[in-house]
Amino acid sequence: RFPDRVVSRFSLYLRYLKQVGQEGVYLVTSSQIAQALHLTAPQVRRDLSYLGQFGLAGVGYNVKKLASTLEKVLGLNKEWPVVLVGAGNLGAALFSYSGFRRRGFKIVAIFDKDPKKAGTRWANVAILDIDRLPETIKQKDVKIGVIAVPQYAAQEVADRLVGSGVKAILNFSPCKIEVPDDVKLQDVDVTTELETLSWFLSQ
Amino acid sequence: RFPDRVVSRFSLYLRYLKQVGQEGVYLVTSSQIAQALHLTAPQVRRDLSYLGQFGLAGVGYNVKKLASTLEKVLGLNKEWPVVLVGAGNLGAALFSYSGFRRRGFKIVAIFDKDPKKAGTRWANVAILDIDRLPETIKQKDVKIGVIAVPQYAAQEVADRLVGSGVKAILNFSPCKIEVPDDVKLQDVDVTTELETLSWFLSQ
Ligand SMILES: NC(=O)c1ccc[n+]([C@@H]2O[C@H](COP(=O)([O-])OP(=O)(O)OC[C@H]3O[C@@H](n4cnc5c(N)ncnc54)[C@H](O)[C@@H]3O)[C@@H](O)[C@H]2O)c1
Ligand SMILES: NC(=O)c1ccc[n+]([C@@H]2O[C@H](COP(=O)([O-])OP(=O)(O)OC[C@H]3O[C@@H](n4cnc5c(N)ncnc54)[C@H](O)[C@@H]3O)[C@@H](O)[C@H]2O)c1
Repeated sequence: RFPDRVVSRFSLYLRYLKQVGQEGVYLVTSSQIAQALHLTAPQVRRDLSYLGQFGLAGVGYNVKKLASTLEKVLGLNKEWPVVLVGAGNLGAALFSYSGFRRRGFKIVAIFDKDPKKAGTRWANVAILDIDRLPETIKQKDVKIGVIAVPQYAAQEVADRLVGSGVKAILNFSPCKIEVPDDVKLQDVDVTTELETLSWFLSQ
Repeated sequence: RFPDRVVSRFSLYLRYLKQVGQEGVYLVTSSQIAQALHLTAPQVRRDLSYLGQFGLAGVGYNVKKLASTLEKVLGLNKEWPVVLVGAGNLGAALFSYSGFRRRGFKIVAIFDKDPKKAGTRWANVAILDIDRLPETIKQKDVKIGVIAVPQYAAQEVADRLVGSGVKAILNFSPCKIEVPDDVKLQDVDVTTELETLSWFLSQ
């Protein structure tokens, strides 16, 4: 229904509303939101109207109400069990990252093909052999998989996740992977953030 | 001069051009770029006109020429020495991440306050005590710092980086840090990508 760029703007609005809500702000206008996020007020109004949210003319939007609508629409009012594949450096950093838990994304199982890792645990979560992926996904009703394996293994891991019934994948490996149309793939690539820095330094 | 959202679109255009360039495409129109990236053709034309790039009417843009203009504008035709602070899980994953080197970002020194880590090395790069930051930044003419330390230490590390002359910071720690106006701060937060997944699954 919506392209990713619109959805990522919903996330931006939610983060902004949470921030001003904590500062005790009760109402915000589309121009205030636009100014803070480098957008135009018409763009903000159009985006929010998709969600049936229309601010009171001249007054604005109720911060708490709009934030809770965005949370519902982004599916953040639930707890999402997640499986992590790759118990290496990145996997360890993702496992202990507080940003996931805070938004209801809970890593319930970790998989690795290294026999020295399978059978151990991080905190209270077991690291299992990759062959136990299908049974765990069924047992814990998991829809989201995170890929933190080297480039050469990423497509194979994606195929195993899809084969086990996962419907959404967060891919940290730097290569293009293919998934069927009914599976949502989101790549994470920090080079865009880095390029914003080299741009700034080249001015 | 440009808000970050415009610069991050320049990165998107570059990535797209590199991809189609490899597939042998010689010319692209603004509509083709817009369609591939979920943007509108007028938005693409406006962005590229900022760079003095105007496609030939009805014919489009030369892929190789436009890509090399974008590389120059994003500062990617140089090598950027980078310091990494925090030799933990995330630091290790960032150090071995091929995506950095491919775009000319080279980690030249790693810092950590843990006495057991300072004095060791990863590949051919030394892990130094955080007190050696100022001399290293001067010696290797470093402008970019990456923060991969726990939340409680992030602001202190940012202050040390700024105090040593760094002008751009990539922050992975999940808290808001303050830097002076002449320093560019870019936070990395994968929750927006995760929220795109929970959005998709809630439809
Ligand atoms: N997007 C980013 O910002 C970013 C940053 C850092 C690293 N990375 C990427 O993340 C990935 C992991 O990096 P790392 O530093 O943690 O590597 P690592 O070598 O420390 O860890 C990789 C783990 O994957 C396991 N593995 C390999 N093949 C597997 C398979 N078929 N099934 C299950 N497990 C398998 C290995 O046993 C190992 O434990 C790499 O692709 C790297 O390029 C991305
Ligand atoms: N944005 C993201 O996607 C993302 C993902 C994973 C982790 N993180 C964040 O990255 C950070 C690092 O995570 P980690 O898993 O690598 O943690 P870690 O504990 O494995 O590593 C942290 C390292 O920082 C060092 N350190 C602490 N205080 C320091 C100081 N004042 N100066 C220098 N070094 C210092 C420690 O000695 C340790 O080696 C955390 O803030 C975490 O929340 C972000």
